[in-house]
Parts: sequence; structure tokens; C-alpha cells
Amino acid sequence: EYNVYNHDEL
Amino acid sequence: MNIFRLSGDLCHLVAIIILFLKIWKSKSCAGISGKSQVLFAVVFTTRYLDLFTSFISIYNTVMKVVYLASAYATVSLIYLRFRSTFDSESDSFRVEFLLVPVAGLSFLENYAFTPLELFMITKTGEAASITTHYLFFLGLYRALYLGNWLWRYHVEEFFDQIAVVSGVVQTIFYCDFFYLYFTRVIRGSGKMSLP
Repeated sequence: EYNVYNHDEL
Repeated sequence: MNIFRLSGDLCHLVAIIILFLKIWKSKSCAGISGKSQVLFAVVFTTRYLDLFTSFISIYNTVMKVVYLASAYATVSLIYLRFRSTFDSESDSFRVEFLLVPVAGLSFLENYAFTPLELFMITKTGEAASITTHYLFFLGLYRALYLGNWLWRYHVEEFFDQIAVVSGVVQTIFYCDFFYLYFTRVIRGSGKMSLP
């Protein structure tokens, strides 16, 4: 599941 | 957040500031690749659309805004303010040679595929002719990949779940577009407008 909070790298 | 990422982001910020100040102080962008800066601005714009959809942290939002603002400021310096000092002959790398593989890769490794152009067609009900041709080749590229996966499955016995699933989903997005493309653009008025 794509979790935006895991993918918070700039 | 960890020290590596924080220092990395700050180094990135420093680099952007150095470039901006160099152009601003020397009032010249000689030796700078304008295309690269445009690509940076495009990358930041496409990647940071989530500024409007999800809030992660103050740091995250502030840094994204700073990156975006500085990228566009740099591009405007190069192409507007100090345009006379920009020697485009030396800035000769072929952007499409970069964009095509990157576009291909972005199709393979992604989480969802919602191209804004397709959205625009459904939203505005029409697209300029060049946009439809652009989308046609984008869709054709997807369709050809299905063939590629079939070939690799039967010949090389290779199967990559992520690539195939996301690729099939993406290609399905294009089906209605292909129908409109062939019935309206190829046979019809050269401009696509939804019925």
C-alpha cells in the first residue's frame, strides 16, 4: 500500500 | 529524518543558492545548461504536486516551496534576464534522449498512473492535435510493452509482476483515447473533442 508518509523524501 | 537526509537536502539547497548567486552576481549564465535547469524545474513541479494533496511536515513543505521557487527563479534568470549571455549552442544535449528512457522508467516503477494530459481530455473534452499525437505515441509505447512482456514470458521465461500489472493498467487508460484518436483525429477533423 502506497503510504505518502513513507515517501516524504524531497 | 536522519542526518544523511538532512545534510543532503541542505547540500542541495546550497547548490541551488550557489548557482543562483553565480548567475546573479556575474550577470551571466555562460557555461550553464539552461535545459538542465528547465528539467530541474519540471522535475520539482511534477514531483511536488503532492504539496497540494498531502501535508507531511513543515520542513517538507518549506523545502519543496524553496526548491520550486529557486528552480523557476534560476530558469527565469537564464532565459529572461540574462538571456543574451546564454549560449544555447553549447547547451546541445538532446533532452528527448533523456526524457524517453526516464519516461519509460517512470512507467515501470510507479504507484499510480494518471497522466495530466489524459485527465485534461476528459476534463476539457478536447485536446489540441499535437497533444493527441503525443498521447498516441505514449499509448503506443505502452501497447508495445505488452508485446514485449508476452515475448519475454514465452521466450525468456521472464515475468516482472510490478512492471506488467502497472503497464497493463496504464495501457487500459489509453483504450478510450485510442478509440477517439482513430475515429476523430486520424479520420476526422484533426482535433479531438469528446462526443
